Amino acid sequence: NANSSVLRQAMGVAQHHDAVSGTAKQHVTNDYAKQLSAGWDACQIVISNALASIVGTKENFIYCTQLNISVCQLTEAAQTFMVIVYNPLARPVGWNIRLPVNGSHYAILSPDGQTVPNEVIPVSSFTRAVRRDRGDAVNELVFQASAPPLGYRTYSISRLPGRGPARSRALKRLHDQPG
Amino acid sequence: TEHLSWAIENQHLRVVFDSRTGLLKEIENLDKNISLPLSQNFFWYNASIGNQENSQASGAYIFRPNTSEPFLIAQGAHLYHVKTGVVQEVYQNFSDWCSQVVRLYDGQPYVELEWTVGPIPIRDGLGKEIISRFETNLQTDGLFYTDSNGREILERRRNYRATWNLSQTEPVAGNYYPVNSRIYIKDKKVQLTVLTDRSQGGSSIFDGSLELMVHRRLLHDDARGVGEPLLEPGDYLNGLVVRGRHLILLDTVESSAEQHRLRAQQEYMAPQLVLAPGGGPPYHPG
Repeated sequence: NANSSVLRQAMGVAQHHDAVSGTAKQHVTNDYAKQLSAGWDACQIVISNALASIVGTKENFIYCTQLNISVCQLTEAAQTFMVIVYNPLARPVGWNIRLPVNGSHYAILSPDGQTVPNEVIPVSSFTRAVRRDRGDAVNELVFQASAPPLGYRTYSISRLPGRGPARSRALKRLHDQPG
Repeated sequence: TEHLSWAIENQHLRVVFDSRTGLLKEIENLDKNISLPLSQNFFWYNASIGNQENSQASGAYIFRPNTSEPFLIAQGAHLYHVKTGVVQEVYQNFSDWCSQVVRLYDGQPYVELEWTVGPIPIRDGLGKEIISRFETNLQTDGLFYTDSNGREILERRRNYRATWNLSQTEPVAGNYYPVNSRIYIKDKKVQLTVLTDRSQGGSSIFDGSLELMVHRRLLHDDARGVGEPLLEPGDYLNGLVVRGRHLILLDTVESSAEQHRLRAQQEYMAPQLVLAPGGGPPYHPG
C-alpha cells in the first residue's frame, strides 16, 4: 500500500533553488536529500505493485540503490536471481549492467532462453575504498541488457560452480607510471 | 612508438594512453576515420577568500578561484588494465582521493569515464574546486556549447555577453556556465562532446579545451546568505566522496547531434533495474 505522493511532495519542496543548487546550510541540504530518499522508498513499492500486476505474480522485488559502488546484498549472496530491466523510453535501448557478486562464473539467460555473454571483473580498489564496510563483493558481473520501448525484460542469472578466480583471467597490471 | 603508448579498442573507437604518464593521449573514431589528440587530467582551483580588489570569496553561491591557473592533482596516473570480451577498462589512480576508470563497452560508440573524487584534503587550509579538463588541438575560436536543461543548446563565447559590453574581471569564473547534460567544442569538421550524469559547471578556458567541475570543498562563507562555507563535515577520511560519469563522443559535426541527443536522453531516463531472488521462468513482454 503506497503511492507516489511522498516523492511528489519531496520534489515539490526541492524546486527551491537552494535544493537545486546546494545553496543552503549543510543540515538543510541533508534534509532535502533525506526527503527525496524517503520518496524514492515509497515509489519502490509503487513500482513493485505495478510489476506484480504486469508480471502476473507477486515477486519479492528488491532495489539496490548503491550499484554504482558495487553494493547489493542479493546479488552478492544469492545463487540464482533475476534482473528486470525496465525501459522508460519509447525506443529500444541497450544498457550495460554491473552487479556486485562473489562468484567467478555465471550463466545469464535472456527471456527467449538465449545465453547472454558476460564477464566477471574484480571490484577495483577505488570502489572498495569508497564502499568501505557497506558491502563485500569481490567481483562485478558485467553484461549488456536490452529492453523494448516502454517495456521490460527479465534476465535469469545463476552462479556456476567456480573454476578458478576471475582475477587471473581479467587483470593485467601495467608497469607502474611515475607519480 | 608501440611501447610509448597502448590502447583499448572496440568496433567504433580506439582510446590511446601515454605509457609514460598514464594519461589519455588520443581518441580515434574508427567508423569515420577521425583521430583527435586529446589529453585529460584532474586539476584543482584554489578557492579565493577575497582579495584587495574584491572581498568576494568562493562559496556556495559564488565560484571564484583566486588564480586563473589550476593546480595539477598529479602529473600522471598509475594504471591497470582489464580486457574482456564485454568491456575493456583502464583504471587510473591519480591520488588516494582522485581516480578514474576509462571504459569501452563492446559495440558502444562512446567512451565512459567513471571518476571518483574525494574526500578533498583541506589540511593545507585551502578550499579547492576540482575539475576534469580535456585538452585538444581543435581550433575553437573561443566558442563552446552547453545545454540548458537538456534541451536548448547555447553557444558560449569566451569573455563575451550578448546583451551588454562585458569587461571581464574573472577570467575563469566569468566564463563558467551551467552544464545540465552536455558540453561540446568543435571545429569545422570534428566535434568533441562530453555528456554528464548530473548538472555541473563547465567552460572552455582556452581554445581546444573544455572542463567540468566535479567536486568542491570550501573553507569560507561567500556572504551571500547561506551563512556557512561549502564544507561538508568530517576530516580528510570522512568528507564527501563523489562518483560520477562523463561520456565522451567524438564524431563529425554533422553526426554528433544525433549521437549526443539519443545518448543523453538515455542517460537521463536510464533503464531501471529491479531484482528478485530465485530463478523463475523468464518473462517477455510479447
